[in-house]
Amino acid sequence: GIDCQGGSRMCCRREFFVDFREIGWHDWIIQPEGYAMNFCTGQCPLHVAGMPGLSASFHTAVLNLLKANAAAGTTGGGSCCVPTARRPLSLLYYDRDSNIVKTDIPDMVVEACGCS
Amino acid sequence: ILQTAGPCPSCWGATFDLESQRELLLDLAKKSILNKLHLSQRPTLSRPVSRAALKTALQRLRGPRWETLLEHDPTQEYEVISFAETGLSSINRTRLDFHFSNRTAGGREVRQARLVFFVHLPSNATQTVNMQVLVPRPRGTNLTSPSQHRLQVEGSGWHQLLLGPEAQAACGRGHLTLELIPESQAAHSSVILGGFSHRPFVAARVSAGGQHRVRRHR
Repeated sequence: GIDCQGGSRMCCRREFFVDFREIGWHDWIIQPEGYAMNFCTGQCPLHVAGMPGLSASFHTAVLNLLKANAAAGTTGGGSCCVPTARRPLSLLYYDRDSNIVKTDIPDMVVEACGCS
Repeated sequence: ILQTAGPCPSCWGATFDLESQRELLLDLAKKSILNKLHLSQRPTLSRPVSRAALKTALQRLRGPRWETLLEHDPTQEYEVISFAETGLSSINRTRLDFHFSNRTAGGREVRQARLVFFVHLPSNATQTVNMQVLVPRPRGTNLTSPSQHRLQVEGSGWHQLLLGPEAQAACGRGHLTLELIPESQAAHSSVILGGFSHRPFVAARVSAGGQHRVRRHR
């Protein structure tokens, strides 16, 4: 995955931090103080599209063939800049009844992006 | 759900101005957290608890022993792991470089350093293999001879070696170099693996209150 730099228009990961104090949630979320959400943005030209996380192999060759056929038959191709790796977010918070709860929410932090 | 002219939602980045984009993302983050916690709205606290009271409660939960420890020893320990970068190597010696961040090196005390590495011995090698680990002294010091450690390797697999004060000090300075030298003929045909899943590493136990502790002891 590539991190966005400058005016890059290609698919990349843009860092985005949600400060719980800034959104007024620091009173009920005890830890952490914020959340590195991050997101994927940018264009995915057809020649960049691939199966995220797939190394060069027989399967890549087959996929490229399919893409080439799709390009010949349709317009657009449907490739999209999407998260290819995520990690969980651990939260310590007060619930409705003021109990302190510790939980791990899966797939919250975007670690890498790629073209689908 | 975003209505855009682009082929997929992630292409909208270019079509929104920065402020709208920011508000949209914050809204998305809030909805995502509430949704995953199965909450329709953020909880409203009728009796907010002060941070100090919360800290005390958490300390008590961990038991009196922990509380005593915190009172008498305010230092905090954690472990930093640095994976090796292989430098100039030959059949007779493997050079490993370890880098530690400034946060680790910034005056904190490294209390223990362990080298962990994977050795692959040929299938016909049955005897033990002696391995010498050198910690070269930093340039500019009066002492020129390196610090040495010896280790017996009895088979293929992961091995670990507790490094001495020189290596600990090097970790504290931010950079540690080690040289692994096999000592016997059989050892020369062994391989110290460095691939993705077998990369050697150093685990350093660091004390966050190192400087304070040193001052107190003096």
